[in-house]
Amino acid sequence: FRTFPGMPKWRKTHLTYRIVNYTLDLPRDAVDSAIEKALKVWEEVTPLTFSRIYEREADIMITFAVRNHGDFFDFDGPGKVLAHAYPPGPGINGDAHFDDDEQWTKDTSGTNLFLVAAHEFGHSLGLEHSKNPEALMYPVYNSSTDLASFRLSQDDVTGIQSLYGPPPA
Amino acid sequence: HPLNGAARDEEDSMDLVQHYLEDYYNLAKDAKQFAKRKDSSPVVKKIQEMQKFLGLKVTGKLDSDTLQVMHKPRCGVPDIRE
Repeated sequence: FRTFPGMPKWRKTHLTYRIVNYTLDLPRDAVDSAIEKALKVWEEVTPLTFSRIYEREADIMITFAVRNHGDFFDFDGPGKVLAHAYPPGPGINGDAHFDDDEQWTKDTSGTNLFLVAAHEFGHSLGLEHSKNPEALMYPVYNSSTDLASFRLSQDDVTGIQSLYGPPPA
Repeated sequence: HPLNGAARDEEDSMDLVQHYLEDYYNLAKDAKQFAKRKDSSPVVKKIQEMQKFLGLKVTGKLDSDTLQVMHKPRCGVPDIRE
């Protein structure tokens, strides 16, 4: 695993997230549950907890956007870049952006929103890309992941716990 | 002259490789035609860095495995920063 230079991390254990807008690829409740499930992946192995807010600035702002969306890192249409996220901190930091030119799906027939969201939230919490191909934080999307048996790799767990420690006993 | 299929594919590939190395592996941007410098040591070094990071065989060349990975969907956060 790798953390960002300077090891930015959240200095609090309770974080807020806000789903700013929605992709039209999925029903809203499917987006809500994919995001919730993706955050729970990290919640289960750290002291961190997440709660959703519907207005104001959240720690993790979640948006779907295409091409130029105002942060100097344009998306590139279908394929290639799927999403990106920013390390912990104020403002855009901690936020996660998803390329709405992808076909977001509940399963792996398109681009699975849960898998990509879980990876991006790893960045939102302070993890960089891992060189371990088995890790969720490996940069290349693995469409053959078995969603039913998905678990964080030990590399991911060791990485996030190097920042926040394990969950309370 | 319009490029023929193979030449156009080659140029598309070079485009993809150049952007991949610039966006994710901090290759310095350079106005020179990328195809001409792909065998230069800075580019070879970046290809090796990318192959090593992604667990590929480190050849420094744009072999089929390397090009295949570059075509796969991925996260937009760089793998190697400045």
